[in-house]
Amino acid sequence: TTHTPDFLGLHQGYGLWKQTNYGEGVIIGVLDTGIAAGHPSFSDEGVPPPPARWKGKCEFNATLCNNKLIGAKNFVGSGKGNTTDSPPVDNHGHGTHTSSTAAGNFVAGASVFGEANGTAVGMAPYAHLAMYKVCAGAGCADGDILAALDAAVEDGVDVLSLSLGGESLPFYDDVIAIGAFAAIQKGIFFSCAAGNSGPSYNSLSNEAPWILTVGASTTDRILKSEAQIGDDKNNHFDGKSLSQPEDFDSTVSLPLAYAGSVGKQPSASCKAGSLENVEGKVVLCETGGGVTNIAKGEEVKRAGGAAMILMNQETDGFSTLAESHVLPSTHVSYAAGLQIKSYIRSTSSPTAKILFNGTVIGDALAPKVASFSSRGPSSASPGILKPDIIGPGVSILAAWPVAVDQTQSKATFNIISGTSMSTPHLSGIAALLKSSHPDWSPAAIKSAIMTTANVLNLAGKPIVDQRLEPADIFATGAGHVNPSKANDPGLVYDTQPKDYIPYLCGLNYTDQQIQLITKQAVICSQVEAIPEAQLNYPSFSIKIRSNETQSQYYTRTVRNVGPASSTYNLDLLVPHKMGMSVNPQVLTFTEVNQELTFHVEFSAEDGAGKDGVPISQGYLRWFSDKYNVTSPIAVVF
Amino acid sequence: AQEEQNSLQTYIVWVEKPVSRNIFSQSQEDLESWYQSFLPETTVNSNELKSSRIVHAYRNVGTGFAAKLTPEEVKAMEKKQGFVSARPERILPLQ
Repeated sequence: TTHTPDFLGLHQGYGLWKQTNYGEGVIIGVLDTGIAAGHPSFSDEGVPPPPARWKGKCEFNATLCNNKLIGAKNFVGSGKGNTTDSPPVDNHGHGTHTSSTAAGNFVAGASVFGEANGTAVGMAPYAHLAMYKVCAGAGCADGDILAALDAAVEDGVDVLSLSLGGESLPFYDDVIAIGAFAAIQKGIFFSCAAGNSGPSYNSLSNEAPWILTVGASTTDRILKSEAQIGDDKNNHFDGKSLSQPEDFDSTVSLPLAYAGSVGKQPSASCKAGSLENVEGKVVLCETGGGVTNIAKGEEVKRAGGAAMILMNQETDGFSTLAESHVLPSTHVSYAAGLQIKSYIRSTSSPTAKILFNGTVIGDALAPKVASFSSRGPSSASPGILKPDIIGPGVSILAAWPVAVDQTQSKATFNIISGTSMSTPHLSGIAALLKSSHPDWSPAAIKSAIMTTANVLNLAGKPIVDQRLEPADIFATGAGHVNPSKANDPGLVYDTQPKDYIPYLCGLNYTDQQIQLITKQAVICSQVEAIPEAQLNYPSFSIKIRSNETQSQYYTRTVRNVGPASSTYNLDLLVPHKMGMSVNPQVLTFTEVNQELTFHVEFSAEDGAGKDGVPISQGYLRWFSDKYNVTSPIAVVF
Repeated sequence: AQEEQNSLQTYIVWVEKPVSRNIFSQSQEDLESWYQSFLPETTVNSNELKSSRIVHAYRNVGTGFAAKLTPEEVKAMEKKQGFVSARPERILPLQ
């Protein structure tokens, strides 16, 4: 990507990239739509041969496989009944994009439609890649996903990245949770998309506590365009657009029409075939209605429209996208859309201009949680706070198999958005941490990422969501990833695979259901089951039932991965209407890797949850002169 | 045959580890042979047919396989010793 390394503090020649040698020696497995082998992003310049433990195969021809792309296998329709095994060519683009975001090599002069120009590079540029193709046009069959995970575990990947996922399921019925457990048993870090079903609560995918669940947020780069209505130059609204054609005359006011009131079958969402009498006009379309934003532009163009203003639905607020539209366009907020609609109603001959401002860096409100980013609480396990983290997932430039902008370059890129895009950012960052700390468990790496996350935006204010209001904890999880801090977290909350067994028993799964996940015989009657929130997780998710008067007690154990002699003091932000106590209040370490346990008591105050505030949040922070180790706390009343 | 072919759907089937032997120290072929023992009787006489029914044989993520089956065949399989569960394959979206 051309901007997110800089946004995340990753720079050539110094800092975390230099310390980790750009992720050298780490193998990232990606389950996706395949890969455009031969794309310059998958050049192996500077990448050493794979480690001797690598057992996988690259099924492209020898000229396309190299020290960067060391594994490639197609699982789509690759059952025993098929004789037409083919290499995992990416006919879609998604897998090429995600792979290059995680571990693409440096490619200078990358841009799309001339926008977002810069050097495209993944988060771990010298890490190795293994592509396991599990998705085709119709989606990703979970039997194929399981087979790919089976192979990846055998092959010896270090990190797995899955930018896919379905609805919440009990973990014993969720193949990604099952496969991920096998992966963490082998020390493989597992990063998954939180889902694009936001901003509704309880909309998450991939919720298991042994998975890093990744939500999406913006960067400070905007592909800016504006809608100016009427003749008043001050009457303009900020928007976004990827394609900003230079030959479009932004000085001329064009007639403006609302799609919901023109045509034979007026359709505010600009459904195919709905528009008429819009020749030469700027058409105001609304998002949603089961029509993609790109298809809305196609309908406007089909009907002879000159340009499109795309306005959000109320739920998406100010969260807009820069997309590759087929005609001049700008995507504006719901608030802007309402004003434009009001203007159209107010005059007999409304007009508008579309102005293009190009690539602008410096949005002080970044990172903002994207409207589409799925939200907690977790349905499968409400006692674990999810998502875990947010990372860049809006308007991300990365490799693409074909040109989307008619460029003749071999280095083809696209700019797209989704939790699919944030997930490989975290996978690549995990690879850097794995390179730096090869002995850390997946849970320790996850803890390091979570406890060091940023909760403030570039302006130093709390991270906001699509409403431009402070985002709640079920949107941000621990906050926005800070790779450099994650590399040196001070303390980690570690969890071994066996530690999940009492947790799974606490979920009231049967012995057989747990065995499906853990691959080992479990008899819960012989195990001391624990409540979900007792798992040694780097965050807390507490549920308070109405009239609950009893306190809830939990313990956590932290391991010192900082200097041998370290003292940490306690800082608490107690959630609204809650009482909290922690014992001890000072943690004194004398050795590296020393573990200390502390106790946390939560109690609800009188009237908790009865004042119209259904959730509250806070944090528990251990701080020393050098470190802040922060655990977010969510309370649902 | 065509009708049966049309009603085939891919199921993910979980089975127990065999009690008498440690399958994970054995070859992939041994494992597949254990999985094939769960396939319907109608395919027993044709190794080729049995083999073509198994789409994936799992080894590391659990004891189980993905196979093309009819609902009736799944019902029959449920009665076999060592069967744990089966459900139709799901399609998950990209995000």
